Amino acid sequence: NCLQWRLKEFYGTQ
Amino acid sequence: MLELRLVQGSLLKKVLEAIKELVTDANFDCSATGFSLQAMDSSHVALVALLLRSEGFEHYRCDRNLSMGMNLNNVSKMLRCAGNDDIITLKADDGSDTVTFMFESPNQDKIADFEMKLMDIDSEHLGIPEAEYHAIVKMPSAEFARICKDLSSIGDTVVISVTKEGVKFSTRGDIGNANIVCRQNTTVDKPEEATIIEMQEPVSLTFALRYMNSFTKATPLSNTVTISLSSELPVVVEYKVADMGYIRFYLAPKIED
Repeated sequence: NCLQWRLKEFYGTQ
Repeated sequence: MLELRLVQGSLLKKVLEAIKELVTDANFDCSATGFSLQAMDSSHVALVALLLRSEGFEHYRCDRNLSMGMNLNNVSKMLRCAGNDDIITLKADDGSDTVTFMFESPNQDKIADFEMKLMDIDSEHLGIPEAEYHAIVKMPSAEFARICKDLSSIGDTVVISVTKEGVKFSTRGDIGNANIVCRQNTTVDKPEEATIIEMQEPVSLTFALRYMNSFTKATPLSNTVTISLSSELPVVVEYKVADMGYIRFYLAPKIED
């Protein structure tokens, strides 16, 4: 089973 | 006042077809640099970044920065009324809550304008820094689309691995598993048929095929696609939009539970 990462875990909000 | 005239209007039609499956509503931003958009899918797993540089338009007037919220399905409905050879002009007045799409046939014998209501959209803008990627694969976009489609009939996820041997796309599902290896191939008749692999170090990442398949809706825009990979970073799948810009899709990886 794989967990899906989200983009906010890599990039900050502006 | 905003006025953008795009002689090759079919590019805008293709851009909308490329992104409307992934994103429902988005803000189109206009500035002196160009016409751009950044939007995430509803689950915040994938992001699309579009840039059409101002120099690529025959006429580009943008008196001040403007953000126009649009429902992409509605934009697509409007643009489908433009002929493939039509010149498309976008017009908006300052403070207006509408945008006008004007379609001119190549010999100017038919001129249509479609006015669409704008909407207020709360969207988060992510800051995506320029990154050095461990591996960059450039390949024919139709080949990449075919691979994603084929693998999604077997499994839900794709493992993309880049080694000295080439780039491997793998999946597994209830009925079995599949591996497709593409080797570097530069001995082709046309440059757009080449597969070029630039690897700093081997990388292997897992992604949901559903999103990859959605990205391949951009295939009609460009003969080639560039896939940039780094360990523990989202993949970037880029399609050039003629010589005026790009669509980049970012997709967060999956990790073993």
